Amino acid sequence: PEAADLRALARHLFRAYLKYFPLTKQPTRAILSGKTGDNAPCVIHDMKSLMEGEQFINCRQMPFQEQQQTSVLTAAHGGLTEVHMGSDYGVWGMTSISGQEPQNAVELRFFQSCQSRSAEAVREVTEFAKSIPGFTDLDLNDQVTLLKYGVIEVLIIMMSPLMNKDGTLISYGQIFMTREFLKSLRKPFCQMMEPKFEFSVKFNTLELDDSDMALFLACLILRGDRPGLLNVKPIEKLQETVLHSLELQLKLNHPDSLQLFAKLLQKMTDLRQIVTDHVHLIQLLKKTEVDMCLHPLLQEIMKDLY
Amino acid sequence: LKEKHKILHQLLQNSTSPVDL
Repeated sequence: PEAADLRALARHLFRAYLKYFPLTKQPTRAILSGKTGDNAPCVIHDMKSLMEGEQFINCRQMPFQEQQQTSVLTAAHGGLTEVHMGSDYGVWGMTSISGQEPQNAVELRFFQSCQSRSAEAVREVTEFAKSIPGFTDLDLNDQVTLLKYGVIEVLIIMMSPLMNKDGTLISYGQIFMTREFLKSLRKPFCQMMEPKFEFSVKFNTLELDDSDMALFLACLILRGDRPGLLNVKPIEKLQETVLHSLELQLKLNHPDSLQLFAKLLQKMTDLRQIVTDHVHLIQLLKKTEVDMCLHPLLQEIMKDLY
Repeated sequence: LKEKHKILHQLLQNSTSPVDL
């Protein structure tokens, strides 16, 4: 009966994962391996193709967009225009990239667009967290703490399937941006993605599927060692159950990968350093880029994080 | 903590996307 309960939990979290995350691993890998035929992503590899990429997006309907979803975020922080994700605004943000625009501004605006998508992704992760049995029964302050400390780790894991050694899918899989192009941006923008590529290429060799990912993400959210938690015991109890479910899932789904569970536990530790470095880089950006506006939701999450 | 994280708090409390799996 216990194993049956753990399997039921795995199925529940997998359904929630499919419901709340718009682009999961299976379709992503199909896009990256060129199995989507006519729907191949537009490739951005230099400034010219960056501008063409915007045109490409403006000509296509953005998938997975629901007005209801975007309105939650806009209402949440005073309706800043940058959080709108509708096709009227395009993937890059509020206006078109003009040929005369200084390169500095291009990088900054691209960064702002990444922030918009990240904020939307935080909302998706929040909904997923709320679907974890017992999560919404936790002290509300602890729910906030778990999300504050867990959400960037979750986003990095969700980003991994979008990446390969040569680049990353963005804009819901409609664009492939090359790693070399990202490395060619001016400092410190060029330093932002490289650590994520290094992590993701290794993480992808573990070959988790979407049902494994759902359980792993839930484990990342339910960590009893986040700073400032008020009531650790119920969180640890929840995490223990999800960890057992993950262990069983991996045994059944990857019978030949004997150390997979242990490797995933190690990845949980590795992620903390990547997040720390990321937050420090954002703090550096805030100091050096006078025109930069950090999204209010991301600001909340990163303030006093590490 | 809730005061310092108003948007996160609101996302946690909002009921526009009920978990109706």
